[in-house]
Amino acid sequence: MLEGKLEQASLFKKVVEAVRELVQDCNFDCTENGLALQAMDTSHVSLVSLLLTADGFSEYRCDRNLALGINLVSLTKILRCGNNEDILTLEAGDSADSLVVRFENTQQDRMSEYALKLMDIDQEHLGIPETEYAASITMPSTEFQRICRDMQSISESITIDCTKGGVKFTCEGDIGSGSVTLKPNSSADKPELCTKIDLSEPVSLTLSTKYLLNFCKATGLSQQVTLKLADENPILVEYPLSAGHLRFYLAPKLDE
Amino acid sequence: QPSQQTLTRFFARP
Repeated sequence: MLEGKLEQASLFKKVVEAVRELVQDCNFDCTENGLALQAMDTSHVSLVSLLLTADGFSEYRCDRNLALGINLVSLTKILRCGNNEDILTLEAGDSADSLVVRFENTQQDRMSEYALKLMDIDQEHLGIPETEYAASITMPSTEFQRICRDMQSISESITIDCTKGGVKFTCEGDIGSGSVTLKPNSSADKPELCTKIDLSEPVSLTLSTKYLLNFCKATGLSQQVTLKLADENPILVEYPLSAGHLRFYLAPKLDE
Repeated sequence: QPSQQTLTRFFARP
């Protein structure tokens, strides 16, 4: 039996909004540690890995591991029936064929309850290898979104070059080219606006603009985003949550 | 143009 209560429905709504274009059907794996989701997009180019830890819920109970097969388009329809500020409760029995979604307003004088039919999804979990990343860049998530947005109209690919001196995003297309360079900076009073680079060696990756921009749907979940890069390896784009994380992996483009 | 790789090339199937 799963019972999870979130004080604000907005967290769950935003998380589902952020992944629903990449993934249509997926299992929410419920354990005593929390809710997790791991799924690839249909073209097997990117992978979403979500973790909402139990301590992020005001109430959480899961006495037996459950895999809830959910169609995210359907879940979105139900989540839109609740307001962002509502208290959200997710409930499913051990052999339930539906997930109960309850909303309660902050005045506690309006309760609504919806049931989402569950699906049987045969999903393969990929083993994500431990990677020693050459560079880790933490920057404002809005800045990353802006770069991806600006470059989408110029090129299908963005190359990220990271050195000690800074990180450079470059794009090259039919109409011309562009680049944005960010240098590490710090501001004690506004740490969310800092750009931080941890580098063991210079690294360069070429990535699909479309997918990177898709990851930016998570911008509203976190003021900062971390990009982790290793040569010829998938990039890890991580949005930290107050209790858990939303991670995206994207395979690089390689010169043939 | 560089070619898009798939993730299964990097991440192991169970």
